[in-house]
Amino acid sequence: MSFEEITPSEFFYRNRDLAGFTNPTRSLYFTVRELVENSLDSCESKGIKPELFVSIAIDGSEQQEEPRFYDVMVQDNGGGIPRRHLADAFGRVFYGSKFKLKQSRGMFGLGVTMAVLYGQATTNRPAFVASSVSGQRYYGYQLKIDVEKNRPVILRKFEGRAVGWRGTLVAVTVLGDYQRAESKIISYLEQTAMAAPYVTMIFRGPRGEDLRFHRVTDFMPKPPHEILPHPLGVDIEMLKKMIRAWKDRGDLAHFLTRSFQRVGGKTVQKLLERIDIPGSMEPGKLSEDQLQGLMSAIKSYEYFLPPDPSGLSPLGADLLEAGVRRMLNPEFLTISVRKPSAYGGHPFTVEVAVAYGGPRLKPGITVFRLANRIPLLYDESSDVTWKVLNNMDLSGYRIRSEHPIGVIVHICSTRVPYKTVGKEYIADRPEIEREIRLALRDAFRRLRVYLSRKETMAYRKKR
Amino acid sequence: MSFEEITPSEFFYRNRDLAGFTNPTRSLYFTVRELVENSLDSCESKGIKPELFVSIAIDGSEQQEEPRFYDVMVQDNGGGIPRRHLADAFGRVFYGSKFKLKQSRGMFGLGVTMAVLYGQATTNRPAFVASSVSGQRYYGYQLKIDVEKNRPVILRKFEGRAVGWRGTLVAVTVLGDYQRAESKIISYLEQTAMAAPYVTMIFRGPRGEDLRFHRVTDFMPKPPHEILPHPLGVDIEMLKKMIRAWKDRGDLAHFLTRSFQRVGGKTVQKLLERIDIPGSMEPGKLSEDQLQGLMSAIKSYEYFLPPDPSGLSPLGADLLEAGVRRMLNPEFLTISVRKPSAYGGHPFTVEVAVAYGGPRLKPGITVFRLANRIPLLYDESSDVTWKVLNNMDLSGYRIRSEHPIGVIVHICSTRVPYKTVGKEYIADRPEIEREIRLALRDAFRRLRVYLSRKETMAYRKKR
Ligand SMILES: Nc1ncnc2c1ncn2[C@@H]1O[C@H](COP(=O)(O)OP(=O)(O)OP(=O)(O)O)[C@@H](O)[C@H]1O
Ligand SMILES: Nc1ncnc2c1ncn2[C@@H]1O[C@H](COP(=O)(O)OP(=O)(O)OP(=O)(O)O)[C@@H](O)[C@H]1O
Ligand SMILES: [Mg+2]
Ligand SMILES: [Mg+2]
Repeated sequence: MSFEEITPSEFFYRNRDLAGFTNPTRSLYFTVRELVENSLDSCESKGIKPELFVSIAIDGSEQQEEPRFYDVMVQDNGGGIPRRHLADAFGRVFYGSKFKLKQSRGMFGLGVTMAVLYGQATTNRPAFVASSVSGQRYYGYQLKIDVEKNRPVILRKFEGRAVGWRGTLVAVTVLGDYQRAESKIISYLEQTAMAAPYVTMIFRGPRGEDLRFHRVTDFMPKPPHEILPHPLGVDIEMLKKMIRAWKDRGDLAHFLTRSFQRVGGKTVQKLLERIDIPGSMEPGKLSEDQLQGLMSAIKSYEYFLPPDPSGLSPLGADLLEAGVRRMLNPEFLTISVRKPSAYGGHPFTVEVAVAYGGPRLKPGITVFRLANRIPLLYDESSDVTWKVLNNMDLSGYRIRSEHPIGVIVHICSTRVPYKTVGKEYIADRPEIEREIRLALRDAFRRLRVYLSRKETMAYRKKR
Repeated sequence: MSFEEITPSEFFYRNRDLAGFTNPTRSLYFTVRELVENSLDSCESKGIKPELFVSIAIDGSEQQEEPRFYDVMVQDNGGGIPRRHLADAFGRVFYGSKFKLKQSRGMFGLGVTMAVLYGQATTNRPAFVASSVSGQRYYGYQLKIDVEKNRPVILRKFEGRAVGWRGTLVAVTVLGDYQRAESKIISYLEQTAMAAPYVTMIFRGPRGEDLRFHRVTDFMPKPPHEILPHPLGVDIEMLKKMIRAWKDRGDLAHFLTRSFQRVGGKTVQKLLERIDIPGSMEPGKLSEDQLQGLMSAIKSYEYFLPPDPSGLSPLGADLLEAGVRRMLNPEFLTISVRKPSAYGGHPFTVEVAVAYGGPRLKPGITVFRLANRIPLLYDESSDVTWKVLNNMDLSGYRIRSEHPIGVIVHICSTRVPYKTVGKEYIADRPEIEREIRLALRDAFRRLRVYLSRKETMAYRKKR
């Protein structure tokens, strides 16, 4: 019986299907999405109107049958990556800047590293990454991943004058099947533009296809910002970690009000009364029993205000409408934006659009799922939105199977509860389920009004 | 912009819902399953008839409402864990003995560590683990996990005379909801006994419930054994790793025949001819280009025998029948065992049972999914078996919605392609889909014969 320890890169190399990289079709798609999502996160977090260039080119001969090698390249005008982090960002699993309590597309610290890993495993090619933070100089590396050690191996270094370009460029060569992946990749770009109508993207396909998504608005939603943890989202392990990070900056009362959201002086008093611990104690000196007591007091306290949603950045009704109109050009469109809610200490908002008719929608219900502005195109039937729709009686809204209806659901949160590492679909948390259902009911009611009016007009015309 | 690296334990602590530990109901279930699966793996790999004692006890007052703290304990008569690995096995993520190419329930090296982590985070209690390999002495630890460093923290050590007990005992305290989880936990134990009728399990529930599953056979299937990788399952990263492990044990021709299954002298000759590399070369001396060439030669070679299934250990028709009879006691039962097949270089077999009637089955189709003898009880509708069933026209087999039918599908493989870290359901690989469909058709045809005979008898009786 021989025991081993494997590194995170080794784990995700062997089990890359857990991250979505199952076959060449899906993997080509996932490569594009991981790169695009990083670029958009970077631009938005800096309040920069995103301009992305996405290209997929055949690497080698077009005579070769699918699957074949493709060079995938994404260049953005975002904030760039500082040189000291550049190689690790792409060459280490679980390395990143998005482990905070803040709304962003990325959250796991492994997306782009998976693309590099997949490319390396299927084509043996290094990745090329270059970035400029200053706009004056850029730095670049040709690198591979040492899968056994979970660290980058730099093969070549580059640097030069950036001539005003600030941002990041990533190029990987992967085994892909563009013929099968094309429609999903194009849908992904379209829905990305729908969710973010302030984005300009140029897409160059393998046969020279030139697809442009020009931004339809200069208005950008406020960037999300980091929030403090909410007491209901904290367990004893986190509490201990927060106390370690606090060191000796102040007493327990200060620690509680400064480290948590929704914990003010009065709340601290009430909490500490219950467990008979003085607010003047040093947090680091609390015994295990006292920590447990504090944790139970927090868990049983019923008067916390709900998690603060001010750090979230929803699309908002106008932007969502503009995006959906642009993509679907429907005959009828209604928006339903819910007030913020929360699950497990994490704030979230649900925004829904229901569209009817127009040149793009086919008969039946087409669902568009967006989470933190990421279009989710796989595993629809496992997703919470699908579950909600299946449990609704749509005939009650005069909806018939021949009606061409689009249902767009956007959820944004400090933490989207994906069920998989590949962010394919969202778990059915009851709070989220409820918000989606209420938003849909609201939108479907207005659709019903429209449909009945439409029928009445059609009826009158006949007579 | 601040970059961090997080450890695997930190990643899975924050994202423990990826491993199935979402809420107290599910987490209590997952705690039981991770422990039971480890015990069964250990017994079977040593050819020991498993005897498991599983207990769930309320920790604290029964007055307390759900969710509450539960002490979950599993003790087995397996092979035990050597002392030097004992703490790491339970206190490190990505540490284990099942990273090989061999059929087993475990595969990720994190299952039981997740249970310890979840327990620690929700109850602050340490885990207790004890094991005896010799049957003479046992060693035990009370331990916690250092989440930031991904390593165990030993709080207390124990050792003593094992008095003939060989095996492992694991006890964790977790926040659970037994009321909600009970039916799933009982189903899990029942289906475990169905998949492994040579197992004896005693279950003690929180109110003193005593549930016993006595083995109905002393016959155990041969233990699975490790196999060499198949050329079609290897990519260049693995090839390089295998060459490193080979060191200087022989030339390239020897390396190929000894490191791969289905590669004999003739095959080596044909492969090396295509790329003009002599078999006498040292593998470590191959250049990048030569490695690439070898990889393409392997990928395009069409005459490899399919992956060797001899390492697999299917249930077999007799054992599957015994298990299903015991659990469902159906009026009619038919078994369909497929010949081994393969996906991505991994051999697998599909074994199916279709049951009709009896005291346990309700009207409609109840699906029982088993993978490497693990009952899969969550996310049924996302699973490949469900997809296959939905695409079949069951009325063509005279199956009507009031018929009480059980469909049991067991897949065993050197690598089950789960879609999630929590092993909730299986991805729809086309080869697997096909085997399930053919097995089901076969079984449903025999069910149709039975159903039509039944109708004829009923008709004659009436007259
Ligand atoms: N185009 C980019 N512009 C700026 N920073 C980037 C870019 N691409 C990657 N990064 C940086 O590299 C880090 C690692 O990226 P990676 O995709 O692996 O993880 P992530 O985006 O944090 O999380 P996820 O795994 O969910 O995508 C990011 O956190 C970000 O800081
Ligand atoms: N009851 C047991 N008897 C013998 N060995 C055990 C037992 N429980 C755990 N182990 C050992 O500890 C290791 C780690 O267990 P863990 O459940 O974390 O991972 P795994 O079973 O290898 O994979 P998975 O994450 O898929 O369950 C196992 O590989 C096994 O060697
Ligand atoms: Mg990312
Ligand atoms: Mg395990």
